[in-house]
Amino acid sequence: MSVEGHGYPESKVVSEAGPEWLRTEMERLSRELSETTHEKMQAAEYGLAVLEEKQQLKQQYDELEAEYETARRELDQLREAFGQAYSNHKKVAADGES
Amino acid sequence: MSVEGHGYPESKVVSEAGPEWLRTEMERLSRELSETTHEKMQAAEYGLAVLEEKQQLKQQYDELEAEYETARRELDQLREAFGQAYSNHKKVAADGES
Amino acid sequence: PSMKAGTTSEGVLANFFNSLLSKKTGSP
Repeated sequence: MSVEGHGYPESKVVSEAGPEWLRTEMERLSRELSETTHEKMQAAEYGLAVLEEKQQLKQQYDELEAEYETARRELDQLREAFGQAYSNHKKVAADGES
Repeated sequence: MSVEGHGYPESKVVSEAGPEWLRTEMERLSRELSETTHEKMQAAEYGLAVLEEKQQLKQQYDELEAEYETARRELDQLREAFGQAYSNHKKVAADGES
Repeated sequence: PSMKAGTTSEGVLANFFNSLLSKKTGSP
């Protein structure tokens, strides 16, 4: 693939470009490559850190969900027991009257 | 900063290196920069996606926590009412006997 | 970490990722 694909006019690079231009261009490319590599590493590190935080949050969510399910079951049982006691009480009261 | 900092022997770049070497080196650098830029973009997109997922999960966690608090309050109130009804019942039974 | 701190750092991170996506590099 010619350098064209990377935006360099073929003639410029090989024939017209003076060594000074080449030197400057090589320096610029290498600097950009170092900078971009550093940014890529940073993005990867931050991404992994967020992924870990998300996984911890998911674990907390699952634990809370289990506690919530337990509380709901207890609530349903207590409601049922309360209803039962209430109807027993009404039956006893009715029997007492009769 | 001389090109040396980026691993190019000064002499090679300006004087000894033939145009062919320079061309190849420019192509390599340019290709590597494109690849690294692409990987950087991917890492950034991935990071944003995980960040978004984490924020959604946090919102779900907060909603579940609110529901859990409500269920806990209801449970405490029902327990208290149940305890109250039970002691009233015992008192009535004791009065009845006496 | 408090929600506030979490939101701030998430905002900073989102800005960082977006800055990488919007930054023009690799052009001669």
